[in-house]
Amino acid sequence: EENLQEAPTTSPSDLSQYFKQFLFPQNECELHNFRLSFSQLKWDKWIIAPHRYSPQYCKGDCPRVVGHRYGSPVHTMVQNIIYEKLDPSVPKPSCVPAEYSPLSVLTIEPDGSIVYKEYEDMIATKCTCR
Amino acid sequence: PHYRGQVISDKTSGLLAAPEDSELNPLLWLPKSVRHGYALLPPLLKVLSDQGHQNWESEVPRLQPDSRALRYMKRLYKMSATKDGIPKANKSHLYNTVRLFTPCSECKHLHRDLMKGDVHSVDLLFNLDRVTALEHLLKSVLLYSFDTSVPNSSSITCMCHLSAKEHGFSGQVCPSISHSIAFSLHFEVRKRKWVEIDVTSFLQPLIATNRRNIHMAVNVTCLMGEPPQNTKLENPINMALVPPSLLLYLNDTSEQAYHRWNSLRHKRKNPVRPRPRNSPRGDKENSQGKRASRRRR
Repeated sequence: EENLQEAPTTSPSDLSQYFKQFLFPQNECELHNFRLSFSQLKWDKWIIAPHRYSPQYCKGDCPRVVGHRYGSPVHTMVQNIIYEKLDPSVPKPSCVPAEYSPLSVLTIEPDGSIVYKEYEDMIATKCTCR
Repeated sequence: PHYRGQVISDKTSGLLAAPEDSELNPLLWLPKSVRHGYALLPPLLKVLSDQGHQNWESEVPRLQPDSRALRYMKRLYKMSATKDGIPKANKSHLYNTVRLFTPCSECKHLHRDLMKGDVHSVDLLFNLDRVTALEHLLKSVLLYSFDTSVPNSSSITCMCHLSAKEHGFSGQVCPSISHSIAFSLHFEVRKRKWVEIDVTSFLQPLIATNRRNIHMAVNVTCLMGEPPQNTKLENPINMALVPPSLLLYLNDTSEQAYHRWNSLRHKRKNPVRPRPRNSPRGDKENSQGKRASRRRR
């Protein structure tokens, strides 16, 4: 109610923009692209494949009311309430990976043998607030 | 477990810089069976602890692999993973690790008994130190690469005889178990470069006893044409057999390894339970029972 009184007289379309700031933060928690090549780490002499690797990462603010959008447990909202109402030294919920996919790597071992290995949890595929 | 949640402080960089065998090296805190399993971990820890200005490569000298072996493994990689390294969802391949060992150089001597035509026998010693206790053998293969252009023939029949060698007390070598495998190779001219001889049943007992060194003698006799007309040795083919590599298909059971069946199970997180087939009454009771329990909940 009071927000409406303060709200500047704007057209309905801007009104939805105006309300959006209360619903979802501007830079909301989401998955971001990141590609690296093992030659940047100077590992391409012993990591033969893949040449490119996209581990991805999660970044952004978590909305105050985190519902099903992130699959967050209720604890996330509780943590937010603690941060806002009780103790600001308790951190706000963080934007972190929720799911990963594996990566196959072909490497040369110190004894000169060659190994093909599939590693779990090497590429972030989904983010959540926790 | 030692590293999860542990902040890599600058203190540990000294530790991590320690040579692999010094007791300061935190990797030695990992159980031996697990240490090699994390092939990727040590360099990752090193980069994190040294702020990455040293490249891992300069730390650990690596013997260069055989170029043919490298070519084969690159081909295996292309069959098993996409360009970006995502494992292909190939139900048939249960392995999540494939290790290729080339025989130790000092024992690679080929002697050909020219009297009997083309019998290739070679003494092979493979060092399996890199195989961890968490890597379980699924299949093992001797990998021959044919270096000469095979004559224009429809097929070649080979007989391979293996015998594992034990080192006796007085150091003399005596064959402990032997094994013969016959295999026929059907070549299109110059197409087939690799021959895989399955030696799983032969090697299983040796690898199961966690043997670090496998010492074996391999005799290969190859003849042109189909049996039985090729029984005599008068038409052996003259091909330069390069000493074979040993290929181990393994299932790494460590936490860091990708478990295909696990991900399949993960995908089927909530399988739809089949509704119990019983009388309508049963159904009614069932649903009442459910409603009551839901109300209670």
